[in-house]
Amino acid sequence: YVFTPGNPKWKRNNLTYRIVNYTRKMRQTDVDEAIQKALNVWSSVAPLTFQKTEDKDADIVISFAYRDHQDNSPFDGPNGQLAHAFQPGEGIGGDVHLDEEEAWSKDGRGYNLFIVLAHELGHSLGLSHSDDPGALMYPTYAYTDPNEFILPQDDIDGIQAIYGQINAAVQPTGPKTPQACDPNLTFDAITTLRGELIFFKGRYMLRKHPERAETELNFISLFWPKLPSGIQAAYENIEKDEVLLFKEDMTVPHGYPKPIHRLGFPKTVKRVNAAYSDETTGKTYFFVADRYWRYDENKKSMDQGYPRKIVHDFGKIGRVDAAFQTDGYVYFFHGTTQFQFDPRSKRIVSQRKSISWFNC
Amino acid sequence: FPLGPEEKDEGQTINLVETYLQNFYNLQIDHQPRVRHGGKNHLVEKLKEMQEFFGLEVTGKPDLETLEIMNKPRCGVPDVQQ
Repeated sequence: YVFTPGNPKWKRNNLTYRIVNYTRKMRQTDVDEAIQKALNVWSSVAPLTFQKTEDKDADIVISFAYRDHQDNSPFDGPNGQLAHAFQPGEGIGGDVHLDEEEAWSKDGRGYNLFIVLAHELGHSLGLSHSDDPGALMYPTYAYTDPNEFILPQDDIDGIQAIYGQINAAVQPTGPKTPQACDPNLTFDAITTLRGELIFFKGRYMLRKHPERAETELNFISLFWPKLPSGIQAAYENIEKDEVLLFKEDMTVPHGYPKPIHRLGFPKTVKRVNAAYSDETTGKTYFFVADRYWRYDENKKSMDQGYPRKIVHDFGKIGRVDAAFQTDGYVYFFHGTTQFQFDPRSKRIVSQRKSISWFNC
Repeated sequence: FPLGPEEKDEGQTINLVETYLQNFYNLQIDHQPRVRHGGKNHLVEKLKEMQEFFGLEVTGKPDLETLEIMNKPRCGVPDVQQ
């Protein structure tokens, strides 16, 4: 996190805000809701309160504006600059200006007003741009489902460094941005995807293309806005050019979620930890706790004689967090350890760190 | 891979880079003819500063990744402030 130069901050914690006008792109009640939610992002982690007022000299004045709106920082039409805000202070200090020519929305279409407002209010309170790609105060727009939004730890640390902690026995915490070369990095799920490797972690995905040295870190929502975070298992069915993702209690587009029991799992199975599909045999392996099932993609049914104990057929690899198959080997991830398993000899042939794919 | 910027108009790229660095990295451009002082190229310096901020490879050149970031929608507050 970065303070605005000069460390400006409000001298009071009980601030006021005024809404000058509304965008025509959203219902007024949805705009009010987005503003309220955005203010709560900060008031729930720092001892700040925001009182709505019609008073002209409210601390934070929120308005939608076009192009040149007399603050020496003209907007640039659709896309590009979405909004800006001013550091704490009298007059224009603390004010938030939103570009009326943007496609504001309350969901993943266009630009989500709540996300942009929450970011700009960070400036209104004295924060500058953070270079943490997962932070709310990172300069570029990144959609997150407002219902899943949790203020990241970097932003919590920043605002509390300015205004202190809230008066609560347990302080709020937020997600930390995964670092590809963090030796303690573990994964929720891993899958191949048309020759690339996708590692899922929280609301992030680390993407590794075999031809690129660096690893790309993105929000899952950047590619798939309707997907939830916290993917639990994933595998690619290369035959069908399909990637299947598993998460307990998913809420995704029409026709989904499909109950995993249609695959043949007993009702006692509530979630899948990991999965991989063997392209040559057309068999897909599902790992649940200390057991695994084998599914025949051609017959579309579970093979007889399952579940079996993982340790019996794969060795001492423990519970499987994530798994994928590439170049004829299966890679099992357990915590920060990765096992390379040879399905032909049915032996673990090597053990390495979970982050070995990232050229650290 | 997306097509590289070389297929785009060179001038368009330079304009994008200059505008971006003026807006968000305090690049001062006065468009006066000026003898180069000590070889210092402010635009390259500012471009490196931007690449460092975004965790990109610091090349001082408007490479593909840098242009991708510059084309992303974003907040209008500068990344570096006086």
